[in-house]
Amino acid sequence: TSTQGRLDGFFTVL
Amino acid sequence: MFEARLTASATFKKILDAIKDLLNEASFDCSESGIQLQAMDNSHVSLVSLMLRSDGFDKYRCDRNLTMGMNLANMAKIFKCANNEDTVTIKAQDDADIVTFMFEAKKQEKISDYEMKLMNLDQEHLGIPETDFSCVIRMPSGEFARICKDLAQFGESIMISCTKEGVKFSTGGDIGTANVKIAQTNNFEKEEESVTIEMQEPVSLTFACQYLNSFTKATPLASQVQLSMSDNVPLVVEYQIPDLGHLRFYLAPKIEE
Repeated sequence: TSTQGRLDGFFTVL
Repeated sequence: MFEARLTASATFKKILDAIKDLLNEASFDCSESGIQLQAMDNSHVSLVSLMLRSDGFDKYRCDRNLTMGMNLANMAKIFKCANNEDTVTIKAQDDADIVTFMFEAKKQEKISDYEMKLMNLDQEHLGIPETDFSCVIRMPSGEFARICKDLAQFGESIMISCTKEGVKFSTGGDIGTANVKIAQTNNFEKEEESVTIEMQEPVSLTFACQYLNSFTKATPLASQVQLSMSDNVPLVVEYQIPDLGHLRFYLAPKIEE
């Protein structure tokens, strides 16, 4: 089984 | 004053078609360098990043930086009113709360304009880190769309495995399994039909079919698509818009448990 990852944390808020 | 004129309104139609399933609304940031859009979908699984360079427009003027929040479904309604061959001009005053789209037929026999209310979206601007990807695959965009559509019949996820031998797209579900292998081509004459793989290290990652299929709505924009992958970072699916810019999609991988 696998769960969907999220993008939060990959990008920095400018 | 902001004014951007593009001979082919078809390009805008294609861009809207490619992003309106992922985003309901988005901010278009206009500056001297061009028009940029960057937004995550509601579930924060994918990010759309659009860049249209000012030098790609037939006329471009941006006196002050301007952020235009737009409802993309409404924008698509307006662009449906344009013929593909029409020239489009996008205009807004500084600090305006409306944007005007003007469509002109080639021989000026029909000119129409549509005003749309702007939205204050207050979107976050995100910094995307530079990544040295382990694998960069370039392949015909139509072939990538075909594979995503075919494999979506059999499973909810597609595993993309890249080695120096080639790229393998795999899925599985109740019916059984499906595998499509694509080898690097040596077809230097027809660049748009070629498959090239730049590999530092082999990578194998799993992604949701639903998102990959959404991204392939951008297929009419470019003959080639570029897939960039590294372990533990989002996949980048990039379509180069000829002479104008690019449309990139970022997708968080599925996490194996």
